[in-house]
Amino acid sequence: SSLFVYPTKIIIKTCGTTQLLKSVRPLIHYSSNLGLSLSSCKYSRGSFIFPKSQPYPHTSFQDEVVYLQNVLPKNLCYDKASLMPSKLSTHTWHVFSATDESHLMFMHQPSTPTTFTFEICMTELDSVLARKFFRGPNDGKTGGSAGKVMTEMTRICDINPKAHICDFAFDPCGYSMNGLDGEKYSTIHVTPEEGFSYASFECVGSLCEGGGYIGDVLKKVVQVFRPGTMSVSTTCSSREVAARVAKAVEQVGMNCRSCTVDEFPVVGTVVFQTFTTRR
Amino acid sequence: MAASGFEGIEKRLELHFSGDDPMIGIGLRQLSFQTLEEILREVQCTVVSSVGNHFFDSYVLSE
Repeated sequence: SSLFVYPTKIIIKTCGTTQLLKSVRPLIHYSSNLGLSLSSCKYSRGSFIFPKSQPYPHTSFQDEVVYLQNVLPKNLCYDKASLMPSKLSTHTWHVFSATDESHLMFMHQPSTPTTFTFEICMTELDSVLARKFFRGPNDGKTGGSAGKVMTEMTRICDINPKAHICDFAFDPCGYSMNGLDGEKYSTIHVTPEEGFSYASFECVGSLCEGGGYIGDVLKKVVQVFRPGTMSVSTTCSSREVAARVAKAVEQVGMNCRSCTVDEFPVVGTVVFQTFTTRR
Repeated sequence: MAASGFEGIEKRLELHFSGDDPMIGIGLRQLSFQTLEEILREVQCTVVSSVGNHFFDSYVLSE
């Protein structure tokens, strides 16, 4: 799990049976003590592998949306909740966004930068590669030093060689890392156990970074994990990125199975694509 | 698939705030570590590692 704190933005991403949405109320409270007020909110997730294990308010997407609508300030009245389906019944993308009027007006200014966010979920990881995220028994290392070994051994360090990486290996298995490259963050989380293996990759980028950048990053991510199934959710004001995603992922042996597009106030366009390995 | 195991799929929350004084420019980064830990207790997470740069602070969390 990861937390990123910018001057006017907070991103929290948590796995397991964490109750992420319970952070909203205290965040609003403590930020108001600093003279800040909440102006927009986006909540997203894939389909849980074990939905019945989730505690309230994560018991269903409907419960999550109702919970958010109750805790968010009333001025965030422009909201939308959407389920973005795919051809894989186990892969649905869940998105909720809410904003106030000031952000809604900002969105319509032509100078909005063309930045994008990738949220990638991978399952059925290659078992040989997944084994690299297990620690040896009594390895004598701290979570930090064992994490560094995994970052090097798996070549996660090559995904963005410019990034400063903060990594951590859990005992007996599992891995998390945050990458910092100027204003841009990236993050990886891995649950390597056979039968429910999972890895996620998330990063932000700019369309100005050149045509090869997006494809290069995606190819490296696929090569680290070699997943059987992968979903890529792209949030951007332009739909152009989605075509680059499909092209790059198909070059590393995966077929695009579905593509769903939806629009959200302030957030922009969300494109949800699923891929499976070409056997 | 196993009947039950560790849930890898993450929940992701992104919040944007307004009202930051651009002269100071650190806004939410003024939240103390203790305050962040208190917020994370609600989520059932703790900080296991952290690093920051000129632009933002990042925390690796338990779970």
